[in-house]
Amino acid sequence: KRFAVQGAKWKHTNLTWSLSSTRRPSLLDPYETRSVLARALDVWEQASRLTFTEVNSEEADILVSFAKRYHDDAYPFDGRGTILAHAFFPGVDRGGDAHFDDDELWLLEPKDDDEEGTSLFAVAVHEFGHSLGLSHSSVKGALMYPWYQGIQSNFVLPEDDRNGIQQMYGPKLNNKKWARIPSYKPVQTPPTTTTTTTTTTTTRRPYIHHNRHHGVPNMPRDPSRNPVYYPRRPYYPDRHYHNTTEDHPRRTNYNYPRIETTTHAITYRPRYPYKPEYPSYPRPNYPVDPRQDYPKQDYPRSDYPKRPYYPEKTTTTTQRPTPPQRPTPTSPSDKPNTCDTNYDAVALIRGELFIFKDRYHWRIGAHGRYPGYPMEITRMWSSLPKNLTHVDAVYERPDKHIAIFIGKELYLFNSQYLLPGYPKPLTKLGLPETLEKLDAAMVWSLNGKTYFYSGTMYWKYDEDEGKVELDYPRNMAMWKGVGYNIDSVFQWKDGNTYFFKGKGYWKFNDLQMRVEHEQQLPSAPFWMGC
Amino acid sequence: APTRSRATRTAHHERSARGYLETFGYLSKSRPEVGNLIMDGNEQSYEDDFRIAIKTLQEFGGIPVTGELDAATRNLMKQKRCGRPDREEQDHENRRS
Repeated sequence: KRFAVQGAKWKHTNLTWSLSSTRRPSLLDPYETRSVLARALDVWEQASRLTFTEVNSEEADILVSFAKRYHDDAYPFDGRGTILAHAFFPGVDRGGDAHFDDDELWLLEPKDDDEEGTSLFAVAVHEFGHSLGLSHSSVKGALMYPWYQGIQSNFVLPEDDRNGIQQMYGPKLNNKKWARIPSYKPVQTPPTTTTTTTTTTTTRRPYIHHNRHHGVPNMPRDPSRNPVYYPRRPYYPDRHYHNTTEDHPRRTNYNYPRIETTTHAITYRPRYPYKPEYPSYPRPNYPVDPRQDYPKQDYPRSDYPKRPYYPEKTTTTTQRPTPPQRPTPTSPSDKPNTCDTNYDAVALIRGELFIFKDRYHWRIGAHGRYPGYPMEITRMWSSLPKNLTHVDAVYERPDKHIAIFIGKELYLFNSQYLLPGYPKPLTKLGLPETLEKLDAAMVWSLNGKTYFYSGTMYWKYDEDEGKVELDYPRNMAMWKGVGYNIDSVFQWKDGNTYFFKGKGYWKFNDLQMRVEHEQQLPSAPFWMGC
Repeated sequence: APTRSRATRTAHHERSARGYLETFGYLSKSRPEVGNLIMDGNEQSYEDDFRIAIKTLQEFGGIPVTGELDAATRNLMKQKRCGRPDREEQDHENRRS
């Protein structure tokens, strides 16, 4: 029994985090929520080299959001109870993000006898462990134990979790350094006097060493700017100079009046009428904590400092943006004279290959491309909208009807004739209301089931029931090697499945559930004979 | 509503337990689309996988390891928890290899 390191970890240790401005908790104060989340991150910061900076950006490394049920990933919540939250391991795009079930009764300051609610702090610390790369631990009492355990008022990071995070990112650095002053010169020579002040005027002795934790991180090392030494009372020989071999400067340079007390201790009590001004240490790069001045009423925040530069995250977002309006070519002959192109949909219909791009489609049979093609899609299927710019997905159903997906609607044709009752909205198929469009659809011959793909998810569709099956959507990662946001998929007559994305395609091994070659092959030369 | 028979309740518990085990990585979901093809004629190993998954869950959760869907196991499945699987996909690959 011990912690489990998942494998993925952040390459940088200065991480940013943000509470999503679009998916905030519906029943919690955002300011208080941010405070709890910051405390939860601080638990991991104190045990490792990681630092966390809050920003106001949806591109933060760790984006925290609150959602209910289906929320654009393959892990829907289940209402109040059981599943509380989940988080993604480090990575680009959604990597590191943490999602909390907004149906839960979240408590910001749980009491010991609060049995119904759930401590947000306890769950947040656990989920952020996932955001940093830790998997679940079988150690009861560990933060990464998967079942909810609440939190004690005197919480301390358990050893199992500490070992896990330090294995990945190393322990927290101790930046304490002793100052080495080879040639010390005081700012002010103390006056010599035979009288002494009372003890109440004796000033506090400042530290000499440059210690970051004393709040002066960029303190210059110029000895001339060091504070004046004040005598210690009572005398402690070499208490603060263990790491230096030089002689104590005050021993040689100063002659403080010595007063022998009844205990024979020697007390240095010169009289200093004032304390010299300490220089102000400029801290130009010290980030201002936005939480100190941020008024509770102002949310979302508009006065955040600019986020420091971080390497850009690459690739896809979970929600595919609306594609821009495509320019309509004036005629088929004006099509780009290049093989460097992509397709909207590819389908095998009646044993012939149909390739769709923009308003046009090509038909390729056993003898090659049919004459008269490319042809406008609306000439073949006249019931489609006249202002059609492109189609999203096309496939032939087991009953030989042709399904064409455009936006949020499904058109079903018997050959060229639109069936009664169509077009239908995607929600009639059991797909979520928030789904804007499908990317691809196919009937998979391996099991005879129909699959719909969109973004990072896919659904299995029951042709008999007319609805997608329960326990879907699932993550596209199941189709190993195929990226997200594909353009099309179909099964060719050779029995293989082909996924299209951009200007290339992958040949998919159905039994191994992975692409045969990670590198895409260009689509146009192979499928269009370009 | 008519009360369910003991056999029906048991089947219902087993179905929901199976879903729980698949959701949290105790039963492999790496090839769900071909699962029904593999299962045909191999129900014995299918049952064994279920018992092994139950035992793994019981061990992970720190409850007595019986291999049976007993009350302690059902209570564990009802507890509030994180939505991430306890066992990731690569664990399944390693176990198979």
